[in-house]
Formats: sequence, C-alpha cells, structure tokens
Amino acid sequence: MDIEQKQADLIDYFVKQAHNHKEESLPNVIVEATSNSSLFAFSEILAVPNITQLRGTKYSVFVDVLQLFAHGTWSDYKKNVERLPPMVPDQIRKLKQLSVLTFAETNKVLPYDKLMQELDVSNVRELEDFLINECMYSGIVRGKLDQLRRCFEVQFAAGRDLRPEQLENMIRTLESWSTSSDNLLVSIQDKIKWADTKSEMNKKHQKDVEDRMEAAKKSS
Amino acid sequence: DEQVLIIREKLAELYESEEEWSRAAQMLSGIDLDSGIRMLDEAYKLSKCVQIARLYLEDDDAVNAEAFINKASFLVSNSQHEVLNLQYKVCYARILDLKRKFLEAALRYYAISQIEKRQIGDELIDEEALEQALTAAVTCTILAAAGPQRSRVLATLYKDERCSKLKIYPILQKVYLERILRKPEIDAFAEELRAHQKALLPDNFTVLDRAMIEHNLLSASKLYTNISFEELGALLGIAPLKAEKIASRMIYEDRMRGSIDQVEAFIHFEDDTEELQQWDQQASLLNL
Amino acid sequence: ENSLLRQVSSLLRRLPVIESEKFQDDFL
Repeated sequence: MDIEQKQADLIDYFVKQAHNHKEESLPNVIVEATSNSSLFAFSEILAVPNITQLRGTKYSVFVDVLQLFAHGTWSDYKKNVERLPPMVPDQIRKLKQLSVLTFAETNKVLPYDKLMQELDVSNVRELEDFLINECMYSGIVRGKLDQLRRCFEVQFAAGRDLRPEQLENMIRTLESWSTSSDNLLVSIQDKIKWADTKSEMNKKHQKDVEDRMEAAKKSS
Repeated sequence: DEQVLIIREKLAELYESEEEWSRAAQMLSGIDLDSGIRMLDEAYKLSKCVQIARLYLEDDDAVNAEAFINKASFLVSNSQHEVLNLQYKVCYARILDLKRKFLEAALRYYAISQIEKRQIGDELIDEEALEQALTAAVTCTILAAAGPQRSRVLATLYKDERCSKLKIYPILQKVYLERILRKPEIDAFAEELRAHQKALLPDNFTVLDRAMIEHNLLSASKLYTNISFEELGALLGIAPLKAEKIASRMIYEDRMRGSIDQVEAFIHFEDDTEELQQWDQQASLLNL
Repeated sequence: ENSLLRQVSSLLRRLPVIESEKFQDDFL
C-alpha cells in the first residue's frame, strides 16, 4: 500500500499535465510518465479525455505505449516493436519491472530461466541484480531469491492496472476467501460446541461414578 | 616543585604551538599530580589529565590517552567544571573510536551531539561541532559489527531528524534499510574516514572492508533463501572461501541466522520461525 | 477507483500466505 501512497501525487500530477497540455505535447507527457522511476500505474492517465482523444490522430501510437505500460509486458513490446516508438532506457527498465509484477500475478514462484528469457537477461547475476535493485529495493516486490532451486519466491507484489476482464476473477477470489473464512469460523464453532459437550459428558460421567462409589460404600 | 611545574607547563605550551603534541603531553605528564608533598586541587588534576589525553589524541595515541582519561575518570564525577566534563566526554569517545570499540564510541558521540546548551563556561558550542559529533556517531555505528545491537543504534540515528541533513545520510539510510552497499558508495564513505578506521587487520581486510562485508552479508541474508559461496563472493567482492569464513563466524556469534553446506558449497539463510508463527505474522493481511 | 483495485489485486496475490506440508499438518 506504500506504493500507492508514493505514487498518488505523481498520478495527480500527470493527470493534470494530460488535462492541461495540447495534443502536440501529450506524447512528451506520456514519455515522461512512463519514464518516471516511481510511477507504476497508468489507468488514471489513460482515462483523461485528452489522451483518449489522441486515438485516430497521428499521436495514436502513444496511447498504445500508455496502454502497454498499463497492462503489457516487455515481450508484448518486442512483438510490436516496429509499430511502437523507440523507448528510452528508463522506459525499458520500467517495462521490465512491470513485467515482473505481471508474472507475479499468476505465480508465486518465478523460475530464473523464465525470467531471464522474458526480460532478455543473459546470466543469473544480472537477473538477481535487476530483481534486487530495480524490484525489491524500489519496493514494488518483496521476496526471496533461491539459488539452489533457481527461482524467485514472491511474497508481495504491487498491483498493476486492472484489465476489465480481471475484475470478475478478483471478485470470485474475494468471495471464495470470504466463504472459506465463514466455513472455518463455523467449523471452529462446532469444535467448541463439541468440546463443551464432551466436557459436560465427562463431568456427568465422573459424577455418576463417584455417586455409585458412595452408594456402594454405604451399602457395604 | 612549583618552579618545575611552571617550566613544564611553559615547555608544553611551546611544544603545542609547534604541533609537537606527544612531546607536549610527555612534558605535562612529568608533573607529579599524586604527590603527597604538594596539595593540588582536584580541578587542576582533572584539567591536566584531560589536557594530556587530548594532546596524545592529536597524535592518535589511544594507549597513552586512555591512561590519562582513566585517571581523569576518578575525578570527573565530583567535577562541577562543565567545560572539563565535556572535554573528558569527547576524549573518551575518541579513545573508544581509536580502539575500534565503535558502538560504544557511537553512543558517546551521540550523547555529545545532543548537548542543548550553546555556551558552557567560556566555550561556545557551535552547531558545526554538534554536527561533527553526530556524523562521528553515524560513522562509528556503520563501522561497528553488524548485528542486533548495531541495528538498535542505527534505528535511533535514522529516526533522528538531524541526521537527514548530514552528508553521510544516504549511506546511513542504506545501512539502516539493510541494503547492499556498492563499491562507489563504499569508496565515497571511505574518503571521510580517518586512518585508524581504514587500518589493516590481521586477516588482511581493513576495518572498513570487514564492516562493509559483514553488512552486505547481512543484507544478502534478507534477500536470499540460499546462495552459493561463489555468488556470495562475487556479491561481496571477495574470494568464495573468505565469504564462507566470514559467514560462519557471524553465524557462530549469533549475529546472523543460517547454516553452511560445505558439500554443496551453499549458505542457507534461515528464518527458523515455526510455520504457525509465520502464518500468524500474516495477520496484517486481514487488516488490509 | 483504480488505486483501490490495484491494492486489492496486490492483496489477493498474497494468498495463500503459506503453502507447505508442515504448515498443513500444524494447521490441521
């Protein structure tokens, strides 16, 4: 949640910039936003009318860039490299950081080999340096590097901008979590009731035994 | 005796003016402060002990300085002389620093940096002096052995607003956040250090090297579940076997949790918290 | 609210918080 706090001001700033700039200077705003080292969310900027109105103009491709940073990965960029404008190093780094967040959405354990392939990194040292300096130390990801199993175990990853189709899955997960919690609480209640009942029965049985012993002593 | 005392003091003054600190100190140490024949007042004795210690410290002679500061420590508790008391504290801190008792030195420097009075006796305490004391506290803490005690002092310093204005703040921040320090940062830090803080140790590492390697090792333990000796060596900038040795010492001294597999040549950094305890630690997730 | 959605998304990715045989045994 730290990430959201840190980037809230930046989002406001770039949204204002997008509102206030004319069409010709919006590409610069987009490049600046996608190069900023502390910004990892772009939905708000994408939603600005000035930006959406770039579609169909000669600057339409910059909306695609913004879309890529909102939802896409480094691989997506490589597949469309001819169509899209060239990226500055800060943008490339940002896109690779965002790619790691996307991988972490579906898997908690990220194999080194897959990461090296997806991020165009040639060796483990370079990969680990990237994960340490650009991902963990920038606060977007928390996890542990496992050299023996050659993987990165993710404990926390910042959320990326959501695609509409992801919403349903999220709601289902939340409902499932809520249901599991409710069921567990019911289960615990049952166990408490069972324990109480058992305890009562034991006490009663104990008393019966003691009463019979007393009666036996008296009669003898 | 009175005349000898005066001569010695005058000669010491001359030596001081020529920056021959140790000679000045030797001249003054010839004054018999403990003689039963003459009654010298406690304040005078204290001032001489502190003065001699300060002179020896100008030549980084911790051994002789300590001898006189130890004498002074019997006198300082009864002293009402604020300037002398302050000078005593500063000497003590510097001696600990020279003897590489860095954490203790840091605490004493920090206490000095928190002096509120801006005038003590005739001496004006300027902000720069306090800043120097604070910087010295930070430096010594960074050089101290990595572990829980140092972490506590680091936290205190990091949360002290004054530190954020120091030139040394960026490295303090990284050390506090347990982040790996890279060579350019270490080299920049090294430029601000004094000779004894970069001195060579028996194991062929300097004081600074050892502090940085141990810090980086601890930082690595936060990032890795396990790491090979070779990669660890590469990360720390030292030979793999040396990395293993330093790691094993830190584990043995309980300054780092882990185990070493010499067969596979791996270090495993352990968080041996019980499973259910780990699960409980995630309770904050429910709050979120 | 995009910020909230991102936070929820990040939160859900943390589940399950522990997955190991030892944990399952202890939990049961």
